[in-house]
This record gives sequence, C-alpha cells and structure tokens, in this order.
Amino acid sequence: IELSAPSLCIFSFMGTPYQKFRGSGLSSVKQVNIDAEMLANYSVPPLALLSWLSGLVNVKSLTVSASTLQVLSFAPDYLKDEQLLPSSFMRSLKSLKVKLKPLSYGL
Amino acid sequence: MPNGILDLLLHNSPSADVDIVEC
Repeated sequence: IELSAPSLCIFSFMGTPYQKFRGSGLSSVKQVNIDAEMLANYSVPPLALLSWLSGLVNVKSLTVSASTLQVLSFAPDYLKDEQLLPSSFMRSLKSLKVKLKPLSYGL
Repeated sequence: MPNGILDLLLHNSPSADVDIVEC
C-alpha cells in the first residue's frame, strides 16, 4: 500500500497483516488500534505487523487485541533483536490497552 | 502465547500505562 498521509493521526486495522506500507509511512500516527489474526502459523503476518509497529515511531496510544499479541508471539526473536528493531520502537508509547478475546486454536 | 510478549513490546517504554480489558 502506497501511503501518502503526512497528517494521519489515527490508524486502525482489523484482519491478517499481509500488507506492506510504502511512502510517507505511519510516522505521524499518534493513536493505533490493531485487531490482527492469522489462520496459519507462518512468518509473513508477524513480520508485517512488526514492520508496521516499527514505523509507528510517534505512537502514544496503542490498543491491540489478544490475538494481535498472539501474532507477535510467533516472532519473539525479532522483538528481542535490537539489530532488527529500530531504537525508536515504541519509544513514545504512553498507553497500551489490550482487549481480551478468544484466541485462535491450533496455531 | 509465551509469557513476556508485553515486556518485549514495552521494552523501550517501560513507564507506559497498561490496561487489559474484557470485551
């Protein structure tokens, strides 16, 4: 997805994160709502989601569903790797809200 | 889900408020 929205303040997503963003990116976004899920365990959704989160350098408020954390949990090594994640990763975050909901089984 | 995924997510913002809510 080519994104040209330098004043975009709120980003919301629901679904499986396959999409890649290019262009001005998500650096102006302050509030993010993500309800991600994946139907099978493979690397694209968690890496795409991490790529989004890495681009959200100024996000102050992040709301995620439990299934979003489940997607991220399939790439814990990337979250631990300071060489892969920018130093700005979630550095501006002031508030994290987790919405509980039933998780996908069989992953 | 492995324990600690929130810790990893909040590694750079340990003072952020965390709120866990039932839907």
